Amino acid sequence: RPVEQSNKIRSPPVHEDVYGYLTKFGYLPESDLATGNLQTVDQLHDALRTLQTYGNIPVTGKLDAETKELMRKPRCGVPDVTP
Amino acid sequence: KRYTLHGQKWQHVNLTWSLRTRHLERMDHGWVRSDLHKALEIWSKHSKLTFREINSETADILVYFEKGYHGDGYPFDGRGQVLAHAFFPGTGHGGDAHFDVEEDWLLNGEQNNEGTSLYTVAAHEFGHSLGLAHSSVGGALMSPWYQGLQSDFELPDDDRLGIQVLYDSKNDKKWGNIPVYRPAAPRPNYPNTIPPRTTVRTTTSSTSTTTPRTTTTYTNIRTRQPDIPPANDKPDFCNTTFDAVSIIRKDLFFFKGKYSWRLGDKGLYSGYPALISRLWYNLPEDMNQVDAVYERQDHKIVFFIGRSFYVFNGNILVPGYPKPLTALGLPERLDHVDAVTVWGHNSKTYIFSGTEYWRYDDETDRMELGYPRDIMTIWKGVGYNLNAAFQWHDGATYFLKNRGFWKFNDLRMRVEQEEPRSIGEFWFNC
Repeated sequence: RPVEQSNKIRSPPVHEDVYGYLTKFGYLPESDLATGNLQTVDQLHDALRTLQTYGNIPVTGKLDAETKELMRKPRCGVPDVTP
Repeated sequence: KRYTLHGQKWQHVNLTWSLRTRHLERMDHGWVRSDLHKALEIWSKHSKLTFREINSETADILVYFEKGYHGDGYPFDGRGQVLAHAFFPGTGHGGDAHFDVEEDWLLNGEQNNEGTSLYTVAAHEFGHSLGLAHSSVGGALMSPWYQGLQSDFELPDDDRLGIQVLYDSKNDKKWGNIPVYRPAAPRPNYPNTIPPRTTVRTTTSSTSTTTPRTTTTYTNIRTRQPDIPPANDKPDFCNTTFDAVSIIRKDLFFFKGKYSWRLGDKGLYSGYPALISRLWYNLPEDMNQVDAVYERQDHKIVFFIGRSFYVFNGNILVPGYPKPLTALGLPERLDHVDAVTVWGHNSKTYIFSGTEYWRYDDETDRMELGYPRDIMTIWKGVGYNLNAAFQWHDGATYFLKNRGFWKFNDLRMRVEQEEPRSIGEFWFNC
């Protein structure tokens, strides 16, 4: 069997995974199917800032390497930001 | 930056939980239950919460291992990323915890960086089951991200403060009428440190509710430490059998003759053995021993002495008692009971005497039909003429006879090992 990468690192999140991740864990509002993913870029930056605060990593608002690393970590399925 | 409360909380603190074994073919149920029990203890240790395992869908917290879509709108994603989720207190799914069965779960403190510690993840998920949401405090148990297994795990302050806002801390415990004995100084560790055998004398008239048995006037237990009877009176726990043993208000009580010992989470309370009559009033003056004791599910405490039983609300005998054993539905021919316990597996009350046992339903207040039965029929490996039986904090049932005990494995329906282990060594560090 191919050697599993340690810490179960999954394939790096790609653009839609970022939205999926941020929506799944409550950082972005569920996309409104009628309007589709019309979150603004500002909303994305705000959401990343909130995630980075939660994860105790530098708060840049950008999808940088530390943020990608955090998003790959195994975690609880309960949203972080609950309405 | 701190813990987050999610609004709902349980309106009762004595919670029940149950592991549902769907999808659990590949895992040892015993170890899973043990890890879940230890994970719950992390929360009960710092709050008024207590957790009792039952085998029923009616439990407050149901624990499932699930795969992919499993009907709650939060599908699992296979190995990695999402490990588990749980529901905040409430009805329906409320309180339940779901674990992704496709993860590589490590049980019972197994160490390896490939797998995921069930104990650690369960401790986090049960935080949700109790009403805590995620915390952004670094290192908090309620941080969203898995932080690996810490063997000597102690609940971080942020999580402890969160749970105590919801369910108070243990020290505020109101224990009914039984005085909670908490010495002014921190209790010295240990069961094998016998307190000095002095007698406590007061010059003022005793507040004791019973006339002093000797010329020495004892200070009543309700106001100070339990009395320390003269040395020659008291039994030595390293050199005795026991008449009865029971968990009462979360502490473990051993009874011998007129005395009892009390063991808390840090071992034997100093100042014990204390006269039983100092904790439970109006027991018969000429009582030489209790036959069996147990705490009912309504938290009343029941003593069996000879052909009668006594029901206490805290220290106080409930009016109308004692009653004859026949009032419970036991046969006229029975002149005593050996042991009584509530079995965690089904929450029924089992009464043992000689070679027989009966099953009593506390909810309907009736002895169940089809009893008595021979003890050996289902309690494999447990002897006849027992001294005591009780369900300990680890969820297992312990049977005591003479100076030994057996730990009963509910899943295998037999004792864990044929040879009884020493009570003195295991509980009193003899």
